[in-house]
Amino acid sequence: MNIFRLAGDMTHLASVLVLLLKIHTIKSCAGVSLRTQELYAIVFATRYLDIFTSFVSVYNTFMKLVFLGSSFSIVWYMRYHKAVHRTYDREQDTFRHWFLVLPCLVLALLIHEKFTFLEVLWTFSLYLEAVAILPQLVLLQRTRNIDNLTGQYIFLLGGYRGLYILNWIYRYFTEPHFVHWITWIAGLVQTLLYADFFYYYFLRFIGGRGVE
Amino acid sequence: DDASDTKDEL
Repeated sequence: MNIFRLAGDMTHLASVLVLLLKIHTIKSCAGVSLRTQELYAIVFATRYLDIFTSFVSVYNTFMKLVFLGSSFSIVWYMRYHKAVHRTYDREQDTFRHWFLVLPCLVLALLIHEKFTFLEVLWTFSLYLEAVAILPQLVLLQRTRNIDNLTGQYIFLLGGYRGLYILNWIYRYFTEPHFVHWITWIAGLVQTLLYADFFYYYFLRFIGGRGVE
Repeated sequence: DDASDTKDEL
């Protein structure tokens, strides 16, 4: 564990806490894409299948449970909690996210490190996470203006994988044989998809107004 | 090598 990895995990944790804070306290999910949240729930469900079979550390297991619990509870809130569900703009959140799932599954069946059930699903979760933010970014463009909490959520979510890239660079130079092209390319694509958002986020941040 | 086997990242 290096500082970049820890910073990445803390940034990721902060992103889910910001979103849970927004939904739980102000009982609103305005501007949040349910489809992105559903994709993330699938990402964690397929990535952490080994949570009970391979123990890495208490920290690792704890964080997996946090990400699983938060992503599924956010989906539950947005789908079934009547006060929160009312603030979900279903008309705008129309990105065909199921069209992302199948290509990622096919790609995982074609390109993976090992052809085992767990490894293919784990690889699938990497590809899916890389594109999971798309419904949210499309919703953001449609709703134009978003509240600060949602902007902070997207910023932190985009930043965490960027910190992971620094972690991979660090590990590449400090650990022999640490080469994982699939993880690296998926992580790079994922971070690059946020480039446009980061650009506007910093512009507004400098301007001191909300994200438009 | 075995390091790559254990998925030690999230």
